[in-house]
Amino acid sequence: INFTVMVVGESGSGRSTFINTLCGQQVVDTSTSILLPTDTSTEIDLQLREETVELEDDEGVKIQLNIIDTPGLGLSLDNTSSFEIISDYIRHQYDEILLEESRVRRNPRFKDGRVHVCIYLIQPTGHGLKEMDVEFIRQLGTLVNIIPVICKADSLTREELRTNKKLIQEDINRFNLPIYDFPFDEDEISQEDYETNMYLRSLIPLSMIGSNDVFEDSETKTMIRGRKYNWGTIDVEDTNFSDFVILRNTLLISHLHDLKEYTHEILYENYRTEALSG
Amino acid sequence: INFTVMVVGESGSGRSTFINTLCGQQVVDTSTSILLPTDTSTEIDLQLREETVELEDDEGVKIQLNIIDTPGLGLSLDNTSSFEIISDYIRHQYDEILLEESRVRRNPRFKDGRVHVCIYLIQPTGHGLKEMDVEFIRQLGTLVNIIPVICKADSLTREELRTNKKLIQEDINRFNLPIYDFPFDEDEISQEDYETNMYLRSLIPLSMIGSNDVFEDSETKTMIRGRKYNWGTIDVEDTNFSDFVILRNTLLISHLHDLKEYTHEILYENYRTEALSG
Ligand SMILES: Nc1nc2c(ncn2[C@@H]2O[C@H](COP(=O)(O)OP(=O)(O)O)[C@@H](O)[C@H]2O)c(=O)[nH]1
Ligand SMILES: Nc1nc2c(ncn2[C@@H]2O[C@H](COP(=O)(O)OP(=O)(O)O)[C@@H](O)[C@H]2O)c(=O)[nH]1
Repeated sequence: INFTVMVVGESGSGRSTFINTLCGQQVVDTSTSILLPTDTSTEIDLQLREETVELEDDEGVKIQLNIIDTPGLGLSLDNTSSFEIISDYIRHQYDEILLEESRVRRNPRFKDGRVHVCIYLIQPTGHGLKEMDVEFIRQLGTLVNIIPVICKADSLTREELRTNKKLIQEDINRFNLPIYDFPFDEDEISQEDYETNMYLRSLIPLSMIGSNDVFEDSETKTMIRGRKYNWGTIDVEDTNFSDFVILRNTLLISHLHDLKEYTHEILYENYRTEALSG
Repeated sequence: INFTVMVVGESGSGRSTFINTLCGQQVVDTSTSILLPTDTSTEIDLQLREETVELEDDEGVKIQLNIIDTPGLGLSLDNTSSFEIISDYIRHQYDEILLEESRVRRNPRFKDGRVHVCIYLIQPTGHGLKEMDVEFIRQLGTLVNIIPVICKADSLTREELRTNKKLIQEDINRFNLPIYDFPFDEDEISQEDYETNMYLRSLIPLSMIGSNDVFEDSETKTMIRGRKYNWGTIDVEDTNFSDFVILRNTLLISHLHDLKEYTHEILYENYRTEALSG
């Protein structure tokens, strides 16, 4: 199965770590320090980076996961041009499909590069969304499925996480932001899936704690992926601490097909209609 | 004693919490959610906010602490004009002194509003300084004493804190940034003060953990200001966890006079020379 995930987040928000945590392996090197040019008057352009990982789910199904991430985002003083780079990439994938659709002789080796979901990392500021967040979701939510995620959720107490989720939800509603809210067909959905989707909606924005370190937990004596602080240890797979496990299951198991289907049948079709009608 | 501290940090970096933690009391309300206007095409301007707190040190000396902070910084997509607002404020205080100096009849109620130190909060990104940080310190380091501080240091493991400090120190050196590095007169300093200043230099950027919550620590049964996580509790005054206590002592006790003196005898004098010869 081919699945393309874009991860958008400011430099230092834990994007690379999220990718490694999601895949359970070192996919991206997080130790590279992004050197600012000594002449900081030059504009630092956002660069898209792509990695491919082969994952196998618990039923032996192979998933070819294509990950696009955004090193350099947020580093410059003026970030207004960053979205265009991301938007252009997504549109370009749709244009490629349009082109391929209209060919008389199909290209047998054509690769569908459409982005099926965009994980948008939000800083745990305690004040809801920033202008950059609102603008990004507004401009790109109609092109790609956006799932908002609070990064570094371990810097929030239980109370603060509740507050952050509430403020962000209020902003999403106030600005009518086009996020992927686990939509479903009322007539076709099972009661169980209905409850799952309603539950997922209530979690938005999902909280994330990631780590590149795998070590032996001194208490349970098992190997865990986590963060070791002087005041305590966090297992990223502990559902009491973050929504990571839920997010991973949603992306790679329960909603993988929903996300691909929605991209193809709704988002791409809307783009196609707009492109062909001029 | 009159002492003016400016705290510069992006919205959500813990600036208000830092002020409350430094003063040991609720000076700023951190629960106010900064509402973005529904039309996000308007530029969100940084606004300077001033609070005054009367503190008493352990010898009964009263300090009138004037705090200027920067709500709204970092909220808009383009932050290039933010520094001008801060720079103008600092210069204006110097202009007021220049004006007062040249008056024939002194104003007996003249208030010296010069900023004696600027605490600059840096995000714990793991990648050193952003362009915004470099530009800010470059443009303002010659006008005010800047002490760089890593905020939310509780989101860093011991290893990550070491890495962050190292990368930031490298950036400070690479870009020759004019930070306040605890300067002293070689001929006039005592061995003890020399060692203190060299030690403080080695700590830059100082790490900070702040909190608005004071509660009873379940282990020690004493009241502490701290952060309670599901995986552990942090006492902000624990010197193993952050440099907060050192920072507070430096600002309010050991280096208060150094900072005022340096502002008046070096920074103001440089400004004055440039203004009068320009
Ligand atoms: N506290 C905390 N730190 C994290 C988390 N994920 C990553 N980090 C740290 O944040 C820093 C930047 O992470 P990185 O993945 O390189 O961010 P990127 O620049 O967005 O790719 C590193 O020091 C990471 O170890 C997290 O969930 N919580
Ligand atoms: N993890 C962590 N969170 C903090 C710290 N200081 C403040 N916060 C939290 O960060 C959020 C924003 O803090 P606030 O002081 O309002 O930031 P400001 O917008 O810069 O004034 C609030 O939820 C605070 O509780 C800290 O040292 N560590």
